[in-house]
Amino acid sequence: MNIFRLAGDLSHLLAIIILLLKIWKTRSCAGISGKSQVLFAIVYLTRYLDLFTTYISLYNSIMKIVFIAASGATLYLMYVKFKATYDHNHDSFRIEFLLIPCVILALIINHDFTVMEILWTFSIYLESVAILPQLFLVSKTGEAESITSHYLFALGSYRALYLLNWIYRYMAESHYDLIAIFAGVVQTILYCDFFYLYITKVLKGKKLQLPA
Amino acid sequence: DYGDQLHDEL
Repeated sequence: MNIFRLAGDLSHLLAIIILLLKIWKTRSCAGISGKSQVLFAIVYLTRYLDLFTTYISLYNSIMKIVFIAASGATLYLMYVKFKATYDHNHDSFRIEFLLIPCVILALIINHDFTVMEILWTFSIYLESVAILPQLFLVSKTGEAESITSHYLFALGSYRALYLLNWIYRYMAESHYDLIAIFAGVVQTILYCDFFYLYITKVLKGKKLQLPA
Repeated sequence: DYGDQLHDEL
């Protein structure tokens, strides 16, 4: 464990908590893409199956349980409790266009052709594009509530911090995983446009408005 | 080889 990875995990946890609080407090999931949340749930379920087979550390196991539980709670709030506030019209990204290529790529480029490893690889590829429906929704509505932009900033920062973690681990432990690194770079790049808007607008107290 | 790749990250 290093400071970059810990900061990344905490940023990830913060993002998930911000989202849950936003939906719970405002009793609305307006502006949030349910499809992205479905993809994140798939990412956690396919990646954290080793929760029952491999014990790495108490921290690792607890965080996995928290992420899966929070993801399930978010889906429950969005699709059951506050279903009426879910923005079906704007949340129209075709997630099969993300799922199918990730499955194919995971079958072609992986470290080991075993079920667990293929699922892990699929999860890594899917996570890198899972935010697209959310960014698509923000672009369609042309704006995002400030709490939603804080959520996106924390979520984008988590993988950016992981990039620093991978540089550190390469230098300090000569450990690297090209699949995770490649997907992490793609994932972080997808947020760049949003990071620019967040820093130039939201931090100045303005509303996040995308140029029409 | 990578086969025994242990994924110790979240």
